[in-house]
Amino acid sequence: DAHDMVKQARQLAQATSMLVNTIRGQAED
Amino acid sequence: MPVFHTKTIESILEPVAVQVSKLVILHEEAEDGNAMPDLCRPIQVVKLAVDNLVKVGYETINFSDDQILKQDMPPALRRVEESSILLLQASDMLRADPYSAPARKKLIEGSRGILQGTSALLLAFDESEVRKIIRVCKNVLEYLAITEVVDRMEDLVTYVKNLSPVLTRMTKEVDTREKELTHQVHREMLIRSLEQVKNLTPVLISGIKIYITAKQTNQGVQDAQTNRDYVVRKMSDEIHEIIRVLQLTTYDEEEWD
Repeated sequence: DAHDMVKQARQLAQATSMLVNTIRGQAED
Repeated sequence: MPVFHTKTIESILEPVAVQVSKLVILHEEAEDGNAMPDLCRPIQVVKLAVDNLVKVGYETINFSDDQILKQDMPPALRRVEESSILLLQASDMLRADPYSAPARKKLIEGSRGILQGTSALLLAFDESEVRKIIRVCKNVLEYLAITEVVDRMEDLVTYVKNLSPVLTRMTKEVDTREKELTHQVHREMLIRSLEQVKNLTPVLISGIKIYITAKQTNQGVQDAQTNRDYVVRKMSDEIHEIIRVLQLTTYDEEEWD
């Protein structure tokens, strides 16, 4: 339902954030 | 000026938007030339989250009777899905060559695409939620439009009985929405109009009563009618203003500037 979609969008944003953080961490080394 | 117009969207997208924009800057400054680690695991986590979102997204589309939502959401979901494929491709390419420049490009495009797709998805969904509130507002407007047929006390009792729950629902939903907005000016506009509607409601009921009494005694009917119609018009104007502000985003405001 609606709350589920917002929840899943939040989880995707968090996963993407972690991925980008990993990429950036490497790039900034 | 806030970028995201609701607190929910802001809390979801702002952290990732900051990360992605920093990544883009690093890439543009060509400071991302180091060997990339194995990104297989974090990319799998993203892919799983994409699959879950896409599943729930299509379920939302199927259950909804909002034609605009049905039209707006699939392209956003496709954008997210296609972006996750770019990430998977990048992961494969980097495993073969940790310095691969095209893989880096795919990582950036994929991350940016997920951000943009998720943003479009949340916006489409939010607009659909706003349309639901607007339907409630229009329901109140419909009741206000039939005020002129109320010319007996028993009609007034039925009228108030029918109007009250719709008005309460509108007040509750606009109030909740107002608290969700990040744009202070829009919030204040909604608070002001809602307050006007609340204050005018007892004035309307009393205006109808006066009109009914005037009609029964055949005294001051014209004045009573003019007064009642004025209150109806004033309330309708405020609800139209609520509908207008509900549809505003920060972007609209910037366009005005």
